[in-house]
Amino acid sequence: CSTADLGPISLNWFEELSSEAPP
Amino acid sequence: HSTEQNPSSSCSVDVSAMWWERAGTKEPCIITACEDVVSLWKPLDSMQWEKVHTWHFTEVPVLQIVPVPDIYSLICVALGSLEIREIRALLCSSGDECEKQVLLQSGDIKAMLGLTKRRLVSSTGTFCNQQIQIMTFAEDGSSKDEQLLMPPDETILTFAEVHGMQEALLGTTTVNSIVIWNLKTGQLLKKMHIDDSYQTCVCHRAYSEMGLLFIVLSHPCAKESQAFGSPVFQLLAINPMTAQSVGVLLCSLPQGQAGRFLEGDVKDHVAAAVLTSGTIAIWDLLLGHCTALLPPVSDQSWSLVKWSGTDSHLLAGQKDGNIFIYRY
Repeated sequence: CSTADLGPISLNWFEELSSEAPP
Repeated sequence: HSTEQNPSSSCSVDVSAMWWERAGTKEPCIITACEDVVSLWKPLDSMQWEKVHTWHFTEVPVLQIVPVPDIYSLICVALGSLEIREIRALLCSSGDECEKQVLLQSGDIKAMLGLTKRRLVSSTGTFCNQQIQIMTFAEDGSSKDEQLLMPPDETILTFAEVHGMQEALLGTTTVNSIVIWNLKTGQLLKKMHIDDSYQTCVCHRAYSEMGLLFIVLSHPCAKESQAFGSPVFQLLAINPMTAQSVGVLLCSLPQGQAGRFLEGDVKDHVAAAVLTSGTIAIWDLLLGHCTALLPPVSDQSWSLVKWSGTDSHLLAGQKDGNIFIYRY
């Protein structure tokens, strides 16, 4: 297994998910 | 290197270490918990310890100590019979140094964890009426603020902090999902189902690196296999954006060692576990292998293992109440 199998990675995942999630 | 103390009780349930402030000076102290008493021990010369405070519990037994980082004058404990019914703060009134207890929370408490910046997260109830609350303590532990997190539609089993991300919190659920919250806003950011082969796992620690979450799981029910030996801890990489996960590292016992995971603790990159054989095993998660084995001492099996919150010491406990302190 490789981390390449995990799909596109974002270094700013926390900020991106916070901007998308319901308040 | 070791020393020992006997808390003079036969029902040791937990041990922890914290900085305790007395008369303006902070000291690295040990906390021992039995079902009916919690004691605070301060260091003397030559690795001896002196009991300085004792809190007694006559109605509901103590289940565990809940270390809350960055607090120096308060100990949190969970009380209950099998299930947690209360969280109490143990402290000393500043005038006469008299021990006292304050009820912080009561009810059907499913999980709790002390977080950096003097915070304590707890979940009460099950999926349909679940409440997830953050309590923030003042520096002297005297007052607190409360904030609610958005509950997921699954019952929370355990919480884990994300190393290096103070505003992120992970939770594992009873149906094998991992959820992420933003502690600043209370938002539930993501729910990620992980492979069913990790079922009934406990998440001990998480690290955010290069856009991925690396989580350390333990396997209380893992079976020995020819290929992997006896798996105790597993490091899993998760992409929070896609919820895809992959196993990175399996921490198995060295060949010839028997036993399954009983209880354990992870700090930084080291993981320690008490095994059903009564031995303590330690893994370096960066090296990927077992680095130390601690067999039972004086024919007494180990029943507790905790990393010290004050230094790189390992606290190892036996059922008879003896605590041994090892430098790792």
